[in-house]
Amino acid sequence: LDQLRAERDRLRHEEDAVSFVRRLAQGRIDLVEAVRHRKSSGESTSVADIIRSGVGPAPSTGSARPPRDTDVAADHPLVTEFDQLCDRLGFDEMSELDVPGLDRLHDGLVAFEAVQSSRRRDLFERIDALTAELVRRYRDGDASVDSLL
Amino acid sequence: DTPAIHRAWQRWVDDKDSASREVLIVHYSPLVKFVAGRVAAGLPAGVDTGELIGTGIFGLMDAVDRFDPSRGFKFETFAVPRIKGAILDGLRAIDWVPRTVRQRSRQIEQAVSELGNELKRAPSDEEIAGRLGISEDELHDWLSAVAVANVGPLDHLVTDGEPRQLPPSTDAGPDRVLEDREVRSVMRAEIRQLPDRERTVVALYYDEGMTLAEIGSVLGVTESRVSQIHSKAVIMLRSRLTA
Ligand SMILES: Nc1nc2c(ncn2[C@@H]2O[C@@H]3COP(=O)(O)O[C@H]4[C@@H](O)[C@H](n5cnc6c(=O)[nH]c(N)nc65)O[C@@H]4COP(=O)(O)O[C@H]3[C@H]2O)c(=O)[nH]1
Ligand SMILES: Nc1nc2c(ncn2[C@@H]2O[C@@H]3COP(=O)(O)O[C@H]4[C@@H](O)[C@H](n5cnc6c(=O)[nH]c(N)nc65)O[C@@H]4COP(=O)(O)O[C@H]3[C@H]2O)c(=O)[nH]1
Repeated sequence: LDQLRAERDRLRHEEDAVSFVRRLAQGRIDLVEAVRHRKSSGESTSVADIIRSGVGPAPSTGSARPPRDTDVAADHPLVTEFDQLCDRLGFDEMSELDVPGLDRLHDGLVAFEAVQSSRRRDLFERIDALTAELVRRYRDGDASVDSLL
Repeated sequence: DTPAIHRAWQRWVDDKDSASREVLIVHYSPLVKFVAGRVAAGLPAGVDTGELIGTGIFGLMDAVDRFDPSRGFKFETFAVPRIKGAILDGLRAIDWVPRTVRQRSRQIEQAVSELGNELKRAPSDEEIAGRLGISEDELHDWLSAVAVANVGPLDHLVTDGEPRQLPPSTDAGPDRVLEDREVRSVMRAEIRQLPDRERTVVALYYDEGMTLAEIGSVLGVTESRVSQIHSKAVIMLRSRLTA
């Protein structure tokens, strides 16, 4: 039972980092799309609008899941890897990039996000399978919360 | 830090160059996406999260304005609690808990603590409903309505009756951590005192991180029943901890 929990915790810690960097990537993809649109359409979008596209739409409420911490492992290797990717693609010099450069930046970020989302999906499968096993043990009386408390 | 961001911090901190400030805010804006997503997930349907985005962005700007790169912290570590704090402050401002829900919650809490003192034990649903002059079914409806948001760890949820983040300290001192730990250990003791069902739900939800549905299949009850038991547990803990 302890092993089960330990394994699940390990996976969830990994998933925390993946989900965090995934959200960062999604935000930056949406930022690049906003900037690219501004460039091509000639529309004058304010910085506030650009920022809002990085933040994304109003998030949905009413989750069935327990509250998740927002404590982030900001020095996690994944985050460093992502920052370096952004740097290589010229994310912070976006305004200087020409359209092909913006496209390269966009595609690079999308590829990275896709990898993270797929890892996240895989982690959920494994975490949820372990949880199902945990549920079984509790239901069959092989586990009790006393050991938790 | 990448060279570009390092440059931006220098220009902002040393020269108050507003263009660099913009670069930083744009660069880190996805942090608000992350925090707002997780906070919103814990809110009941119907809360307008559009506003929360705005307050989150102000929290980010505030963090950019206050951050001191020389202290050696990563900006993300510094900013995320501030963004969350701003969002929770924004939540309080829009008074997102309907008044009737607040009232009902208080009434139940009062009944629970009165009965607890009289009976010297945790009261049953029947006893609580009796004290409130309603049927047990009605009590369960009230508990469903009162199933307020879980926007953080249990200790924050309970000790204030309102979702609240500890004020972000510019240097995460040991005192704050200690205070946190004390609250937690008191909480643990009280959780152990809860009646069997309430204790199980709390442990499975916050410690095992199970969803309400998963807890339902452990206890052999519906998800909404679990939600009611959870509300009751939170109210019981609140009445004990504020006694
Ligand atoms: N309630 C809930 N549902 C979840 C969660 N994670 C995934 N899903 C659901 O699963 C679908 C596929 O997610 P994905 O494989 O990560 O694939 C995602 C992801 O790779 C990407 N994506 C998601 N959000 C964003 C975003 O804000 N910006 C950008 N640029 N891409 C995003 O687009 C794909 C499609 O997204 P969706 O149309 O939203 O479709 C999502 C969504 O319906 C979650 O944490 N909570
Ligand atoms: N074990 C397990 N854990 C899961 C699963 N789905 C999500 N989670 C975890 O639970 C957190 C909250 O998910 P949510 O309530 O759906 O709340 C989500 C959801 O409302 C939204 N979101 C994230 N990704 C997507 C997406 O691709 N599409 C849509 N529509 N919403 C998304 O942002 C919120 C926070 O997302 P995260 O920071 O990634 O945090 C997520 C993630 O860490 C799952 O199937 N199994």
